[in-house]
Amino acid sequence: KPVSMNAFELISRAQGFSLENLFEK
Amino acid sequence: MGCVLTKKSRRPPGYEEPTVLAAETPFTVSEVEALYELFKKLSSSIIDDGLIHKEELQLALFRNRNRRNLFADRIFDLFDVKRNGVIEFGEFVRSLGIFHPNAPVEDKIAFAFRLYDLRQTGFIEWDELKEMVLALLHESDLVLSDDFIETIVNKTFSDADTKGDGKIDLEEWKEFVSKNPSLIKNMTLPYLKDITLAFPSFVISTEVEDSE
Repeated sequence: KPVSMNAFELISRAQGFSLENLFEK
Repeated sequence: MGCVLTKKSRRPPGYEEPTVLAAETPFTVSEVEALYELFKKLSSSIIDDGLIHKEELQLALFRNRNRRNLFADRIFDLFDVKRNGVIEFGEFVRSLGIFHPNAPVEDKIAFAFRLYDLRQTGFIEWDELKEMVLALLHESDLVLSDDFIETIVNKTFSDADTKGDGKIDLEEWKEFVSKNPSLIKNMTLPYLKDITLAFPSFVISTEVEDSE
């Protein structure tokens, strides 16, 4: 359902990284 | 008389006492001390100066110091509160505090707004939203037509820009997030609750007792 897609939802899900990576050893 | 290096003199610029930072953030003193262990690691990964440079953040996030990403750049800019090109320890702890599970939701909503307000005008504008969608598509190698992207951005604006002035202000953003709470899911790092387990070496060097 592309037209019901929310651009912010798309961005927050796929921002390309997670800050959790900072804690990886 | 000899020159004695005290522990304090070895602290990097921007170092703030854990007791002060714990009082202003959701972290305990022990957790701030554990974060200092993490900070030391991150801030010495390329340039050992006790400050996190943009390349060091990129290296930690992507395992690649040269990998650029619009949102990682924005995170760096928001963490670098003093805007002096580096993240100091106090800035690091205060900013991470917003991602703590116990941090106020209001703070998370405001931080996400600033993240998306690319040009820091106080509004999320149509062009900025399209730019962010294009950036993430580029990042994921997905190809969508310009028309399709604009349809998504238009639809989002028709839902979020309730005043209809072509830009989303903080008030509209708060309202939009209250209807779509998943939008700030990435503003919480559950891991921060276990930070002392991840970096336990502070335990033998800690100087301050937790009051909690």
